[in-house]
Amino acid sequence: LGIDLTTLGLNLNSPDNLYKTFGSPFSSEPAKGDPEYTTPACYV
Amino acid sequence: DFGAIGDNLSGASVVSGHDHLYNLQMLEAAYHRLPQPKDSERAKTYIPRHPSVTPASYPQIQAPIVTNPAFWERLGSDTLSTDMLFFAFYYQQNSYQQYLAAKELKKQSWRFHRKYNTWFQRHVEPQVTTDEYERGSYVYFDFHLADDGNGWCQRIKNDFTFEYNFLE
Amino acid sequence: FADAVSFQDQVAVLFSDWCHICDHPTLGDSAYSHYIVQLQQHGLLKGDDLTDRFFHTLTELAVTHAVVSEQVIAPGGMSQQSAQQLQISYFSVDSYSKLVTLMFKYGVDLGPNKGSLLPKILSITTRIIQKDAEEKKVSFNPRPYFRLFINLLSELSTADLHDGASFQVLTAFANAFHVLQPLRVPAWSFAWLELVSHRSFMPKLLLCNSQKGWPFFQRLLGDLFKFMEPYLRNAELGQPIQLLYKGTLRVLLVLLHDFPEFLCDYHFSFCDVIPPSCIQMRNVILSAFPRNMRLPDPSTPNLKIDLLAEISVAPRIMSDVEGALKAKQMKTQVDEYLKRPEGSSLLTDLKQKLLLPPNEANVAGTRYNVPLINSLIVYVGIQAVQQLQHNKANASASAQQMNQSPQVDVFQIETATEVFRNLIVNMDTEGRYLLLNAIANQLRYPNNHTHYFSFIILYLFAEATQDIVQEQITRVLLERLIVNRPHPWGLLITFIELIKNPRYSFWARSFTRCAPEIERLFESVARSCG
Repeated sequence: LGIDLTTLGLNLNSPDNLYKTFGSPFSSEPAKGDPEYTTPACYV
Repeated sequence: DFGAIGDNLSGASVVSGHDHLYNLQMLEAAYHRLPQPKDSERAKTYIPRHPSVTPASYPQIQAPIVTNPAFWERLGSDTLSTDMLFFAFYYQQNSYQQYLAAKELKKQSWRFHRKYNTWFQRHVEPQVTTDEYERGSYVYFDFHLADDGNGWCQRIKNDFTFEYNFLE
Repeated sequence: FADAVSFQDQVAVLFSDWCHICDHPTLGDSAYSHYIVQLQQHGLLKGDDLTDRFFHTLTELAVTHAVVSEQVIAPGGMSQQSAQQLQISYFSVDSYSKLVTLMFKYGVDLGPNKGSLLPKILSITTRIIQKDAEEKKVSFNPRPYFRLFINLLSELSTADLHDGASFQVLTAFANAFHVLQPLRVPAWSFAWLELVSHRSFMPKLLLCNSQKGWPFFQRLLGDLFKFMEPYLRNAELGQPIQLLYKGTLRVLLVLLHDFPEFLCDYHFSFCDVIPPSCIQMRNVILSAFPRNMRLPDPSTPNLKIDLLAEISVAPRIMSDVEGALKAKQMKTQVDEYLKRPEGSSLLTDLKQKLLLPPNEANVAGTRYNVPLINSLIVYVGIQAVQQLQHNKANASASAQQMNQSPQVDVFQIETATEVFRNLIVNMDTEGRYLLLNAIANQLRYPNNHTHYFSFIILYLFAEATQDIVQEQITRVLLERLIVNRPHPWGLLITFIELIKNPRYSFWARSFTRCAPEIERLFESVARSCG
């Protein structure tokens, strides 16, 4: 019958993309380190 | 160029010179040598903009909390917190802290004016609003150090026109 | 450099110098660039065989110095597969990857028609990994190579996704991962899936250059499914394959959430390599729908599917639907049959054509060529839908006919339907199951394939003269509904139609009451379908 996929540690209702904090296929720990970000040139 | 590239996915795999049992044994061995979290952790090289020697008792690396978005989201809109956001924005440029500070300032209704490189916040509802601009009284953060030593404070600008094509 | 041994020694000295430079607290860019200029002056970066040997030796040195000690933490000696805890220092690997990324950033040019640096280094690295894995087998240690790739990926895949160079970098890694796919280096499988799904790779490849990276990622996902297929097919999931399977599900959920259109566009090729028993994983792929689409609740009373705007739009299919038909030289014959059924011999031995030769049947675990069945069913369906739309466009009146009783539809698509009917009647249980699976795999989000194949599977149910056929159609739909979510929208509306519409007199079928638990099962599924 498969598994309850909500138990795999991913917030499937998240409004944000999951890939930014996807740490590993083999652990539900969120990714460490600075996630991706870009700052517009005028900020510098 | 959107078509399937290379070998079609269907059909018996031509790539493997091994049988299923061999593959399973190798997978079993790999199972005991999974990549560990520390294998991906890259030493965070914090390069101070102007390195200077400080007493060893001072923290020598960034406190991890400054890279945690929750820390920035919790900064209130009181003056001290807002000044911290402005400090990170203007003095930690091109860093994740600047990104987080800008995000929080925007959430607190500040808007960045590209021409003046200054953050504005509506003091009252604008008197005029068109597709191109809005005009009214605004609080703005003056990060310039004026020659009388002032600056680095919030001022009010009345009858200011904020043209939207300068809105970042 | 002619003498291999002294070459190795000299490279070892050069590498040791480099590590000292990296380790020095104040040496920076000027020292780095000076060192690289020296390598160029030594003639080591001309993109020739010497360059290959140089990077080959550097890679082996970096990896060899990485594994400092291997402690056996579980009782029993090395012979037992105990979980060795490796104490690994990555200084040598980090220094080597730093050298590569600096060469890349300084734009080291290997000279005219020598190709660019990164693909060369990656191909050298893949060769070393394959050789190392072949030689060491169960003692192969993937982690230093994993570290090397993570470093290179994190450094070289810039944030600017629209930059062509970034796309070249990502496709160079995609090609390297394809070479190192689990079927080729099974001892590298977990590291491979970590890298392929890494946030510095997967999202960038899928986001950059307006989907040009999609075929590369489709190929990698197919590589993974092909490796797991033999183990998933028999549902024999030892811990290692179960971990890989769950890891795959997590990656698919990220794709379902962040890149559903990617799963939509390539569902056909993924269904070719996911075994029929892998129902939930296949459902994840078939449940994907474009983010801008709002799906009406399937249990809405009197839901008028035909009136949905999207239901007459063809889904985007990026897979090569005709590939398997062409490979068996059957496409021409199918085309001729659809144009002029009389006189065609297509149907006489169609079932035979769909069987695998005995030797291949053993490997595939089934007597049928599943990709060929999938290709035939979807190709014929696409022709029928196009014919329908063509007729519809020609005569507006036929728009009403579309909703008239199926007889009129059947008349227009008689030839296509005859293919399905012929197979349903002539195939054995296994063949029929695979045929019905091929049809059910098209029951997805609202589009004209979902509409057509939903109609076809219900039509086959209504027209069936044997109970076994109706039972099998029910089984194919039901087994996809009783697994944990997600469930594809098209599957739900088809099953609801089957159990609600008196035309199919579903509840009158004896098999719905063949055993108390079956009766309860149908009732519970009917309830969950509202």
